[in-house]
Amino acid sequence: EVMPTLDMALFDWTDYEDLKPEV
Amino acid sequence: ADPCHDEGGAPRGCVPGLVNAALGREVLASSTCGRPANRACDASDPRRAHPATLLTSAGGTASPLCWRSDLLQRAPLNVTLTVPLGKAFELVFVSLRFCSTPPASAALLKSQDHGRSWTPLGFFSSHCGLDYGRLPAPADGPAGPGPEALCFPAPQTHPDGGGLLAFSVQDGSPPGLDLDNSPVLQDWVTATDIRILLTRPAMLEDARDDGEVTVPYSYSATELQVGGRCKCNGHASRCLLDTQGHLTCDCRHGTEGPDCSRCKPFYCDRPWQRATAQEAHACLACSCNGHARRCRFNMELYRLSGRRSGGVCLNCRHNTAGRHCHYCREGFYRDPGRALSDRRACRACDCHPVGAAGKTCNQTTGQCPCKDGVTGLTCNRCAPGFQQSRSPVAPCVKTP
Repeated sequence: EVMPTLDMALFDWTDYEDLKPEV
Repeated sequence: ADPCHDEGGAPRGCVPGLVNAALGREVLASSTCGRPANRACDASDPRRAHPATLLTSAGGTASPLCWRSDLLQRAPLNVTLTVPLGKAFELVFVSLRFCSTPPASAALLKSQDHGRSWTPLGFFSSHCGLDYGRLPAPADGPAGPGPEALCFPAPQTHPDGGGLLAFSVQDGSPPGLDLDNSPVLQDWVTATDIRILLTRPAMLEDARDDGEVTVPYSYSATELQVGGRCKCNGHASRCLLDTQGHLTCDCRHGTEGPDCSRCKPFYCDRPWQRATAQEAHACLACSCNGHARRCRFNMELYRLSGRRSGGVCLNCRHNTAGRHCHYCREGFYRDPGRALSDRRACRACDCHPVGAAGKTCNQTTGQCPCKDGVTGLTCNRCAPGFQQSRSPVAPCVKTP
């Protein structure tokens, strides 16, 4: 079973702003 | 045929041919006649001049043109002839042919530092003790284990009125020394300059007590020969003029320098050594898989390797690392489909910024460290039985 790649748009960075990768 | 390599291309010791190293070199004479001009010698008239250049020009020997010193009438009666050879040579012999009565005493010296310091090779006198404070040379060579400057008989006067001062490096060296394996003999034969001191005219026997010679005397000589080989330490078969006009070895075996006395910058996998007849001791290139242009030698590593390899590559490029640029630097992994020497042999890990627990992957497989429930080489997918969450800290959670 091939899973879809992680969708960055789905992540909620509200509490993790400092971890948010630069795009 | 390449004298420095065998038929199979393997390096072998090689040496330049025997030449007259003085030929064409400028001779510096401390005294030359003709300034001011006199009846016999006029430095400004080529037909009546006797310059020191005549000592080392390739003139015919049937009717030699001779250098002549000024007339010597009172002490000091020394005249010095100095020949800079331009670079280091390994001497075989030195000779000087006199056009008139040879001197009663002379000394032969060499310099190894282009004239800054001088050491004697031999003395020539019928009164060794009086002239040089030395005993006459023993018939069987020096008594010590190494070469030394001995005092030999003064040159004999030939029937034609001239004479020959001749010195062979073997004259001052004990029998049995082998140039390949004797550093003291190598040192003994090495010279960058030759100097001959003519210290006492033959007629000084007639000199008065005040040192004044009763008959005005001048030294006269031709054909100063310095037989030797351009010193290349076994790593060149010839010497050439460089772009600045300096004589220099045409170095092979990964060596460089005027005498091939050091390894080329990238050829430092083992220490420099002089070549012998048995072993070329070539400098070896560092093994950097094509990813570095510089390396340095590390003696400790060389010893630890059993004296086989001591080179350490510097500034590995193309994202490689290690002593031989043989693995990938942090954040990169080996692409198994490419050769280690390929510029793209190391690929970026490209670990997923959310799915991976770090940026460094396995350098062999490229596998990034994945967070729980995440899979894939770059940790970019949720594992079977997991689904993407909204939390970047735990991107994949078990499917309910």
